[in-house]
Amino acid sequence: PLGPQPLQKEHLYQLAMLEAGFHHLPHPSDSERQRHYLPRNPCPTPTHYPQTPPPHSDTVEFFQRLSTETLFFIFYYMEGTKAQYLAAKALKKQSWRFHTKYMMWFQRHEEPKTITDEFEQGTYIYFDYEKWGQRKKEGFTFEYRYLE
Amino acid sequence: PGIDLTTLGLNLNSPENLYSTFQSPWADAPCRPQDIDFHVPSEYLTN
Amino acid sequence: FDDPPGLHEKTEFLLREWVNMYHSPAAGRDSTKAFSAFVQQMHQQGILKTDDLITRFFRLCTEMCVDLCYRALSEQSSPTLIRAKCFHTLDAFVRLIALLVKHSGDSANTVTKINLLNKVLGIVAGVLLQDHEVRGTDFQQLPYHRIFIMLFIELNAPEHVLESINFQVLTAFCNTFHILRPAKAPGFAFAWLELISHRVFIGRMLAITPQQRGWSMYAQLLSDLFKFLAPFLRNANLDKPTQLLYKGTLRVLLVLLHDFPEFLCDFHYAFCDVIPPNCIQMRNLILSAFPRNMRLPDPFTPNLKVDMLPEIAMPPRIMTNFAKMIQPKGFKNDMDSYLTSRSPVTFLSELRSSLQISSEPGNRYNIPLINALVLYVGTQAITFIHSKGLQPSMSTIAHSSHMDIFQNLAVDLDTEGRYLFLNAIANQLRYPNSHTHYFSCTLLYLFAEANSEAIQEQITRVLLERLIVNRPHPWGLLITFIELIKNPSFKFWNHDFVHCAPEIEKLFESVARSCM
Repeated sequence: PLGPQPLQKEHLYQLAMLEAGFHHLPHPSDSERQRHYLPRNPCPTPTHYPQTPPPHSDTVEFFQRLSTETLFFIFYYMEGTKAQYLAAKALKKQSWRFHTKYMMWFQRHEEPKTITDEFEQGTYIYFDYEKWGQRKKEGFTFEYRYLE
Repeated sequence: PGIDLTTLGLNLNSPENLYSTFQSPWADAPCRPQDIDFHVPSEYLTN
Repeated sequence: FDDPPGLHEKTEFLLREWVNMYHSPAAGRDSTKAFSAFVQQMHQQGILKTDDLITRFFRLCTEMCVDLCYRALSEQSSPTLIRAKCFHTLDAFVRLIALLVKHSGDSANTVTKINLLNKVLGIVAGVLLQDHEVRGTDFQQLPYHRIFIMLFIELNAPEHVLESINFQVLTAFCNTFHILRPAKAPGFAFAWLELISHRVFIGRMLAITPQQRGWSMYAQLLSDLFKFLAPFLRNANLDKPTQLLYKGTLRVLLVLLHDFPEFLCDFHYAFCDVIPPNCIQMRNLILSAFPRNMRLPDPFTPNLKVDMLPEIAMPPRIMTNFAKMIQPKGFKNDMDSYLTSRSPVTFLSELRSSLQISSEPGNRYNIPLINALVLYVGTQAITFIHSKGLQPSMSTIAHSSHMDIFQNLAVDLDTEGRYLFLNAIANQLRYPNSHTHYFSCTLLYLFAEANSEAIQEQITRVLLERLIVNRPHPWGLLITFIELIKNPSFKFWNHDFVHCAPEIEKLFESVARSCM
């Protein structure tokens, strides 16, 4: 039984300012660190494209099912985000280890020939982000001080 | 009659909390992992 | 005013210098190397000499950052490019503020740090309000939104020095956001809601901060939002901007209902005090919250014995001092006196006029006073019943000074007043607790004892309008309505108003079916 109440002058001013704000709505990227390598570029895609991420796509289990190439892409192109963190976790579960000096991921190709307290030496596969491909490296010394 | 609140893009049956992936009051989908700033080890800041 | 000559140029030089240092590869981790060098430059330029100069420096920097953004926004280029240009400077400025806050005074001296943070937040807020006033509808939220959210995220990084001042940091931001509430800066309202609902902000305010110390500050901010929306929601004339803000509010409330129901439980009274009575669904959403450790019995359980539930005798936590809201003091004294001794007798006959504030239809009554009176009298009644070793029930609530007051209001108020009175009761129908139980009995008692069908109809309306909206529906509302339509002693189905029109009859039957 209350019925409408006439808006006061102040409310009309507020509505006008709200309307103006409505035309410059915040973007999701306004609350995120700058993504230099993969900035958000919202663009309309055909409706039959998936419009929302697959379910549980923010779990380590989901990342573990991704190919190593995809994990490397996420690791290097989504720096500083939860995705990079999950990709790193998934890589570690597949026995990849991050070399903090070369900033590359290494995986033992076979049992190392030498293992000491400071390092191990042998043949490794590593992912070269400059050439964007996996390489084999024989006689490599992985110093543990560079093991993340 | 109000709004069907299950159509606002929030998974109200989620066993996880919603706030940690809440994208924005205007977004009808939660944040994706690549949207969430994370305190990763500084060694990961390769760029 | 009165900026010392040359300060503007000095500040511009320093800001430009800092932005370059911040983005240079030599800046070091978290810009610490660049910061050490830059502070030397600030010293050389005499910026850090006095409090006044530091204040002017930050104000000028803020204005320069804002101007840069307006220039970028005026260029016709893509939002992504505009943002890259703005954030290049804004993020550097934010880092400078964060580093100065972290490193001002020695590490144990938190007061210096917090004073500086409050100063900078106050400066940015001041520049925003002035900009908002001067530019009017040309105002842009972007630079301010970016400064606030990135500074908040920087100052909530997992670092020891920040953890030790975190509660003061949260308090400083809440004060700033209260100063910038939508009623004060409506052009900033969308960014404001985005800020207070940001996952890091909610996480800190409601989850991480121990002993729920952030809850009342967060409740204050939500009340600010409801107060702003109220006049527009009250008229239900939602144009697109208001509709979007309202829908955004519902999203935030859904997150709170899902993750922090106890927060909504604790502050339901304060929120219902400012949410317009016709905002049925939003209010239902708040009233539907119940503690996560509680298992609600299915309200449709046949022969559900509500008064046998273990929680039904427990009073809910209400974080508002509603007794204090009963003003003026003399009125409260008379009410207390009437409750204890049924005198002065005039209290009842003057009650209606004590609640009225105007003769303007739709605006006659003091809603917060009605809300406070209903809850106060109800809680006094529960205490009184418990003092006799009894539990609230249809019989123990009757024939008391408390029920005198409720029955007087039901009979003496006009339609508008009675609607507000019945709403104040229905706002207590929530999860199983002693208030839900008492007010459920009270509503049913008022229905049973009504001396006119109009009162019974209005009680039904108040319940029904809460039931026919989309979910969620509060547990206490459902069990009250089910009791009303099932218990033959209320003779519900005999009333004319139940059959007053075919669609109403169908509506009751459909609601009854879903209840059965």
